[in-house]
Amino acid sequence: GSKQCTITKFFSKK
Amino acid sequence: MLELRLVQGSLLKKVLESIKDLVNDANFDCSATGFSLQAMDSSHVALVALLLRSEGFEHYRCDRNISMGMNLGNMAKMLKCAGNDDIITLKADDGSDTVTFMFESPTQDKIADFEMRLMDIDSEHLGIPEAEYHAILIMPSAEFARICKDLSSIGDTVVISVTKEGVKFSTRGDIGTANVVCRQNTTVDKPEEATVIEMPEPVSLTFALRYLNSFTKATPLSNTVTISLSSEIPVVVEYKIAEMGYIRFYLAPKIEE
Repeated sequence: GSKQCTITKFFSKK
Repeated sequence: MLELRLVQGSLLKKVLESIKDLVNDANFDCSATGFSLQAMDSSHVALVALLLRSEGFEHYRCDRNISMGMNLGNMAKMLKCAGNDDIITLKADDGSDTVTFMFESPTQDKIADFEMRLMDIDSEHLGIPEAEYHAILIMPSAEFARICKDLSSIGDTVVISVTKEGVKFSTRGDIGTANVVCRQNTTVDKPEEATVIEMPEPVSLTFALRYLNSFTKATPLSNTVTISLSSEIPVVVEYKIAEMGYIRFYLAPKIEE
């Protein structure tokens, strides 16, 4: 199956 | 001192209706440039970014940058008490721990004010990198909402594939499968009815439909929706807010194990 990624994997904390 | 007067108060009502079920508590940031918000949903799978530029307000006074923590459900409850044609003014004194929403009827014969306690919410802002998108889809927002709603009755994830033929939304579930293909169509009477696909290169991504359905609650804000896709990065679903700004929803993809 496909795994749901989180947004924080792509957008870093400033 | 903060005093923001929005003649088209219905815009703020619609904004809250579109984000209150996705995000519980969030900080609204006020600066000279405008009124904005950036917040993730509780599972950190989706992010919403709102911008209402100061020029879009009839009166915009923001003496210094402030951030106001609010419970969006409570804020939505108060804004529900504003009429669709009301002027909405948002006021907060420096250092005060409350915000006041004032609703004025168009004929100024009824004025209401609702005061809400602010919350302390510690949330860092995420850096959203400018991305080159492999495919940008502009389509009627009602059509996108209909597709997401229909497909979510069949399956819980959608594969969005863009090729030069068009964009395909596919899902599968226990009862079967569904595919919806939308072709580029610019020969329409009104520009907002067009489906435009800018696609430098083919792309295909998988997303959870329940988040996309949540994003489509913003449909009343704009006749069109812009969906920007690139391999392996979050999709951006953007609704413009009439000459004032935008509300952008970012959704992380589901990636094959």
